[in-house]
Amino acid sequence: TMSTLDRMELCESLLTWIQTFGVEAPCKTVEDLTSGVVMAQALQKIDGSFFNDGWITRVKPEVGDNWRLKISNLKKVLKGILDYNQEVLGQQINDFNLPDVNLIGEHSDGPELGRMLQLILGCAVSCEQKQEYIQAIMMMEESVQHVVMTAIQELMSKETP
Amino acid sequence: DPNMKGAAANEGVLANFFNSLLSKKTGSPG
Repeated sequence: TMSTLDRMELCESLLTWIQTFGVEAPCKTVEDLTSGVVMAQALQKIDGSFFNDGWITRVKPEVGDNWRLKISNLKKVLKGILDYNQEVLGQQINDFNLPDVNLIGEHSDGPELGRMLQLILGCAVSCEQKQEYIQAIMMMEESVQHVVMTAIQELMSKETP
Repeated sequence: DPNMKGAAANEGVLANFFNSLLSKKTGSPG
């Protein structure tokens, strides 16, 4: 398993990765991701038929510094990811410490955010359009690719069909 | 240069991994 230090590195690398989606909401810092809006928009790009407009309207776009609203958004995003894995990808994630959305919303916790981004990465590299996303990863800096590879390997070791 | 060899090996590992991911089947079985 990854150490806290590795988890922080994972978060930084996956922040760089999520920026390649070019979503509308700003996503320059860890803080920018704590509202869940960027992650929801990235998921919509990954699979717009599952993460459709109806789904995304449940994620409030303007949460400001209100951590309760952030947590509420993050819970919806996490549930969406888990449902997607089960209903569309036909796989369940076992033995993986799910991200603590309270820590992300209230304290902008990097390692926990990293876990959440890791789950989104799992969706991107297993979805119907995975080719596009895998090729985008292969264009990234090698050090980032390495972290992404480790993250995918960790996730895949915990998936069961 | 051993550093260059290391970098090339690393590149190979990454390419192998992502290419195998590309060829994996998508979606739920059946």
